[in-house]
Amino acid sequence: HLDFSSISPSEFFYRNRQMAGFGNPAQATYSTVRELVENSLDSCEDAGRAPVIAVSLETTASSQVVISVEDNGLGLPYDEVPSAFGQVLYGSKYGLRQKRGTFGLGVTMAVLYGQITTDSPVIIHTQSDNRGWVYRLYIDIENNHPLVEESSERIRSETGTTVTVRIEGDLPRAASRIDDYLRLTSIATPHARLVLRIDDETTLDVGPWTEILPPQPMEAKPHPRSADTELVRRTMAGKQALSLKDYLIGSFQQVGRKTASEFIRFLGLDSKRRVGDLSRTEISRISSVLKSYDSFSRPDGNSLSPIGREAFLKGVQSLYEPEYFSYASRGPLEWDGYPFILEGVIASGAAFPKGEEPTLFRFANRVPLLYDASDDILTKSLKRVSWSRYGIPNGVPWGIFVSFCSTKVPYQAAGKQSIATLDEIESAGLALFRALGRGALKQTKRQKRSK
Amino acid sequence: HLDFSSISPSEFFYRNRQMAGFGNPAQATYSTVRELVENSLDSCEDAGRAPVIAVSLETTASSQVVISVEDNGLGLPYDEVPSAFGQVLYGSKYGLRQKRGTFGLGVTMAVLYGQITTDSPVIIHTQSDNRGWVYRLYIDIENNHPLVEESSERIRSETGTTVTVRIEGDLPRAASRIDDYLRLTSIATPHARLVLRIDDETTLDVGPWTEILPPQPMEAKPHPRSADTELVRRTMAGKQALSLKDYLIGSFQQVGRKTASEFIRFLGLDSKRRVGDLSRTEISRISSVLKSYDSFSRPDGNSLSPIGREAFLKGVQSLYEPEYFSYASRGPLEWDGYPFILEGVIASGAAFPKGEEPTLFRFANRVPLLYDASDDILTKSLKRVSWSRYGIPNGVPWGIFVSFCSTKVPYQAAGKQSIATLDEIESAGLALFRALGRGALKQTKRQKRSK
Ligand SMILES: Nc1ncnc2c1ncn2[C@@H]1O[C@H](COP(=O)(O)OP(=O)(O)OP(=O)(O)O)[C@@H](O)[C@H]1O
Ligand SMILES: Nc1ncnc2c1ncn2[C@@H]1O[C@H](COP(=O)(O)OP(=O)(O)OP(=O)(O)O)[C@@H](O)[C@H]1O
Ligand SMILES: [Mg+2]
Ligand SMILES: [Mg+2]
Repeated sequence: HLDFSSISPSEFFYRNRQMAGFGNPAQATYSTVRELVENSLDSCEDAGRAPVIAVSLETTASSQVVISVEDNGLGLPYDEVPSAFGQVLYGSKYGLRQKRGTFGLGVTMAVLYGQITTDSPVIIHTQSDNRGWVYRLYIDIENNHPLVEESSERIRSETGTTVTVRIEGDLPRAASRIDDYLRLTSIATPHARLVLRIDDETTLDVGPWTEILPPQPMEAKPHPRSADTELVRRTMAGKQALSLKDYLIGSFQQVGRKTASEFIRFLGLDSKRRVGDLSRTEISRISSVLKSYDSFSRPDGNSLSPIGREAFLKGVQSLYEPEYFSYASRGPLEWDGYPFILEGVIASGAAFPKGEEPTLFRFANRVPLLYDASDDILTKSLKRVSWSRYGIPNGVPWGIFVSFCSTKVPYQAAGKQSIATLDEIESAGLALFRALGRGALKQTKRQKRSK
Repeated sequence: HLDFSSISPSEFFYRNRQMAGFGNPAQATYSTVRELVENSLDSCEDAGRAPVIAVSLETTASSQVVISVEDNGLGLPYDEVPSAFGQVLYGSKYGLRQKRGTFGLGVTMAVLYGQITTDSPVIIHTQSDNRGWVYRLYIDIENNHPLVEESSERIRSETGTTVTVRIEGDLPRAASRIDDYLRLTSIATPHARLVLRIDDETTLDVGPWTEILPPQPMEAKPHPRSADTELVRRTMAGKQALSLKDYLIGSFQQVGRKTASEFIRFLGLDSKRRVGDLSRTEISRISSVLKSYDSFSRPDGNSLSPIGREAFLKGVQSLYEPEYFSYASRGPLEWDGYPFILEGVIASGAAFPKGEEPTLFRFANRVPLLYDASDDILTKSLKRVSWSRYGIPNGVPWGIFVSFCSTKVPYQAAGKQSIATLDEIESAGLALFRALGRGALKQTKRQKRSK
C-alpha cells in the first residue's frame, strides 16, 4: 500500500535546492556569495557601522571553489552559531522591518550545498563580544539540526564574522555575475566598502560613496490591512481580558482611540466587549473587515530604509558615468498592508546595452536581483510602458535602476530573485516608470532646443 | 539584542504563500483547483482506474468561492487524513517515480489559504476500503499539525475522495484559466474524464479520448549520476557489513557485477573492502566519481510515463482541430542522473494565436503549466530557435505542446509552474523544437509543391 511520511524542511530544500538558487554549479557559486554578503550587510547595519566586506574566491584542483566572506558586523553569539548555520528556518529576521534576509534559510543552503558536493564543513570565525570563536560544522539534513565537528576559541581583530565554504562551483561562468552583483550592491549600499579577490588578485574595491549611514528601520506593529484570521487569532492570544478597543489599539499600527471607536461602531459591536468573550464568527468578521476597511491611514514608512535621491544618483553616476540621469520615487504605499517604497533612476549613456526599451536593473531591499528577470512584476510593468511616447530609444541606450523596499518582499521563490505579481506593486511600477519616462522626455526636448 | 528563533514549515509557507501560488485571490483560486485535481489524478493512476474528476466552483456572497473536487481514486486511509491535509511536508510521493505531486505541500496550502481568508475548515469525504469518512479540519500553522474539528463515518458511493474548501477568491479572473487548465489536462491525460461546474452549470465535460490506461511508472533505485555525499551516506547506512561491490550493485540502478568491478578498479580500491571500513575521504571520493564516471548506462525509462505519440496527437486534434500536426520526442535522457523524456507536438491552425514564434503550451509530469512562462527553460529554448529557418510564421498561426516528464521535475518555485535552468533540459528542448520545426518545414514545402 502507499507509504506516507514526512520530511524535514532541510530535506525539502535538499531535494529542491534549485528553488533556492542552488540548482547548478554556476548559480550555486553566485548564490553562495549573495547569501553570505546579504548576511554581512544586514549585520553591519544592525551594528550601526559602515560595512567593510571582503569576498574571496579561490579555485582549487577540480572544479571546487572556496568562498570566504568577511565582515565587520555584529558577529553571532557563541550558542547561536550552530542553529543559525546548521538549521533551516532558523534566524533573527522574522520581525516586521526592512532587512535583506527573511527566511532563516540562506546561509544554511550554502552550508548544505558545500557539504553534499565536497563533504566539507562550513568554517565560521565570529566575534560578538570580547571573545572570538571558530566553528567547523555540518548539517544533519534528514533531521534539520547542526552537527558541530569542532568549536574553539580564536581571537578575531574586531567584532564581525568570516564564513568559509567549499563548493562544487563554476567560477568562470559565475565570476562576471558576481562582479556585477557587487557593483550593483555598491549602488544600493553607498555607505559600504566591498572588496572582491579572485585567486589572491583584488579584482574589485568599490565604495563607500558616502560617510552617511542610513537610519535603522524601526520594528513595526502589523497594519490592519495585513490582517487574516491567523494574525487576529495570534494577536488576541494572551489578551483575553482586554477590551476590543484596547486590543485593536495595542495590536495594530495606525489605530488610535478615535479610529478604533469608529471601526467598532462600523462593525456594530460594543467597544467594551472583552476579547475573550467574542464568538468565532465575530472574530472572523473582525479579521475580514480589518482588511477591507479603508479609513485606516497608510502604514508607516519608518520601518523602511529607501536608498534616497542623493545616494542613488551618486552611485549610478560613479559606476556608469551617464550623460543624463534623473530620480523619481513612489510611496510609502502598501501591498496587502505591508508598506513599500519604489525608487528609480533613469540614465542614458554608452555604458548601457542598446535596446527597444531601457535595460532594467532591479533591487529588492537593497539587494540586486540578477536572475529570473522575465517573470518579475517590475519587468512586466516595464514592458507595458510605451517607451516611444517618451522618445525612447532615440539613438541613445537607456538604463533604469528600480529599487523596491518593504517590510516584506513577496519573492516568487526561495532564491529571492524575482518579485511576485501583486496589483499594488504593478501599478506603482507603471507609475514610477512613466514618471521616469517623462523626465527623460523633458531632457531630450531640452537637448534638441539647445541644438 | 537580536532575537533568534525558528519557524515551522507551515509558518514558512504561510508567510511566503505567493511562492506556492497563493499570493493573490485570482491565482489562489486557480492553484486550489490545480492542487486538488493533481492529487485526484495521481490517486486514480495509483488505483489503476480511468479517472473521473468533477470540479465544482460556487460563488457565494462577497468574493468567497467554494471549490470542491471529487475523484474515483484510491481514497485515503482513515488515520492518514489529518496529516495529509493538515501538515505541510507530509505525503506519499517521496519516492523515485513519475508523479504529479512531489512536496507533500499542495493540498495543505489550499487548506491553509481557505482557513486564513474565510476561517472555514477543509471538508474531506474519503473512502479507501469499505468504510467512508468525513473530516472537517484546520491546520495549526505555528506548529505544523492538524486540528480535527470533527470526523464521522459517512457512506460514499465508491472509493475515492471529495475535497471541499472555501477561499477568498476571484472567480471572474480565474475561470478562463481553470477552463484552459482542464482542457490541457485532458490532452495530457487522454484516459481521464474531466467535468467543470460553475454555479451549478456544467461548463466543460471532456474526455476520455482513449480506453487505454498508461502503464504505471515503476519505483526506481537512484542512478549513480544522481549521487552526492548525502545520498552515498544514506545508502551506506545499515550496510556496513557489505562489500563495496555488493553495496554498489544493490543501491544503484545500471550497476551490474561487471560495471561495479570496473568502477572500483577505476577508483583504485579493492572490491572486497567492507563499506564499514571505508574512510571518510574514500567515501567522499566514491561520491564524486559516481557522479562523473561516464560508463554507467543511462537511467531506466520505466519509472516514467510519457503521453505517447498516438494519445498526444489525438488530444491536440480533438481540442484544436489543427490543419497540420506532427509529433517528436527526445529521450530517455537524464538531468543530474534523473531520467526524463521530452515530447512535443507542433500544430498549425486558426485556434492558435498569431505570433513571431509558435505559442508554447508546457506540461510537466502531465500537468499543464500556465503561469511563470517567461523564466521557464523550455520557453527560453523556444526563443533561441530561429523559427524563420523552418518557415515559421508563414501567415499561419502555430502552436507547440511540449511535455516534460521525469522522476523529479526541477521546479523553480513551490507553485510548480516553471522548470529551472539545467543544461541537459535546455539542450533537449532545443533539439526537440528543431525536430518539430523540420517536420513543419517539410509539410510547408509539400503544400507549396502540391499547389
Ligand atoms: N555574517 C553574519 N553576521 C551576523 N549574523 C549572521 C551572519 N550570517 C548569518 N547570521 C545570522 O544567522 C541567521 C541565519 O542566516 P540565514 O542566511 O540562514 O537566514 P536569514 O538571513 O535570516 O534569512 P534568509 O534565508 O532570507 O537569508 C541570520 O538571521 C543572522 O542572525
Ligand atoms: N484526492 C486524493 N486522493 C488520494 N490521496 C490524496 C488525495 N489528495 C491528497 N492525497 C494524499 O495526501 C498527500 C498530501 O497531498 P499534497 O498535495 O499536500 O502533497 P503531494 O501531492 O504529495 O505533493 P505536492 O505538494 O507536490 O502536491 C498526498 O501525497 C496523497 O497521499
Ligand atoms: Mg541570510
Ligand atoms: Mg499534491
